[in-house]
Amino acid sequence: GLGQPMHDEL
Amino acid sequence: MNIFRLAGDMTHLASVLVLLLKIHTIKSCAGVSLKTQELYALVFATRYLDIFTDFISVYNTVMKLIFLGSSFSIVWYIRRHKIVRRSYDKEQDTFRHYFLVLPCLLLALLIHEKFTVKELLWTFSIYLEAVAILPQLVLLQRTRNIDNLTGQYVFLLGAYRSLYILNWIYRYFTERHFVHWITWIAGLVQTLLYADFFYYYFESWKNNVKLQLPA
Repeated sequence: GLGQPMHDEL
Repeated sequence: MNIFRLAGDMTHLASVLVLLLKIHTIKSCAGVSLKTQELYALVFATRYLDIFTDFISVYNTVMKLIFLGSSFSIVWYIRRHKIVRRSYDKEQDTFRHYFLVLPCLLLALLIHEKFTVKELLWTFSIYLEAVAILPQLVLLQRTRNIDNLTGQYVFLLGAYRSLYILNWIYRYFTERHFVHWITWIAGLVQTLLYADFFYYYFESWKNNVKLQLPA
């Protein structure tokens, strides 16, 4: 997806 | 990635591997709630949809695949494996987990960050994970005797959630990273659900007696 993904945690 | 987050993920990984190994080696799922395992499989299925669209890191992708694979394997073992399924306690594992799924779905439709399918399902998975342990805790109280592997499983799950809360606090003070308040509250509720189990688990460990949960 564009830009930083919404969620970087598991 | 901070030490709390890594420790939390490793503890979470240990919990599912302990359970999968237990079921695989002794071919028994006595004391394990299938409902909770189905809820966790649903949590991962609805949370890890971004595995195909957003690449965050090899670690992130590998861990998601492990959690998806292990949770669905556990459900398969309890439902389909000809030996394991015989030890599933259907009469006792009666928590109506659909009553957990629907409210989480409605809540996700009401309270979310972004109104997109992926984000709604992600929010649903956050709410669902917070309550997914309930059928297992109810089963533990019903069956009263807790065989130590199931006790360790619940303990590790509680530890993983507690470490994630420390991770959020750490990220708040170091990266000014704001975990959305939805994640924060759902995570806190989930950890509190483990609190009384922790109390009895610690008491039994301290007094070196078999873990008994009050009815």
